[in-house]
Amino acid sequence: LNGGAVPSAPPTYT
Amino acid sequence: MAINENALRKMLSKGYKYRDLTVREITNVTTQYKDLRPVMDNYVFNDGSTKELLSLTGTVPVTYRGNIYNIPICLWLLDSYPYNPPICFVKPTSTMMIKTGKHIDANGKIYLPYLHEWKHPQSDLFGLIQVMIVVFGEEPPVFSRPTTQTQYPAFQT
Repeated sequence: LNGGAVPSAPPTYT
Repeated sequence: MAINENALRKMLSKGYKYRDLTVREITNVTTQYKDLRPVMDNYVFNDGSTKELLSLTGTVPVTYRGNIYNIPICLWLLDSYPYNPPICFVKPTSTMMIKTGKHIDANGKIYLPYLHEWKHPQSDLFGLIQVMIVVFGEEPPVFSRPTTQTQYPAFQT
């Protein structure tokens, strides 16, 4: 019962 | 992933006053947003008390500057749902940090006019998630930590 997308986030601004 | 409606009814048998409405909404929203799933867990209130509540946990796809990110969120449904809004959080993984702002506090709690002005039946989970996707596409609630190490985040199942 897993699946689900891998969480991701935008890269930090530099 | 299709949600088993009977399992959901059983999950909501503990105290949820408007179970049929809630089952219908969750079934609907998890059909549209397949990376969200219902989970029973203890919610800790501000006064320290806990209650076993249903949360919708997982990710929603957010487009930011042309890229799609799977933003991790958790929406807690009170036993009075849908007559009260869900309590919503962004759930950063170990490789992310919260970006506080107008809509996000340091605990990751999400504040939106849609939640503030929540009124059943005009407001629902589907509408809420659509609003979140738009708002987060303008101001992401989380960013990746500046590190070169790549590690897969521990994602609670």
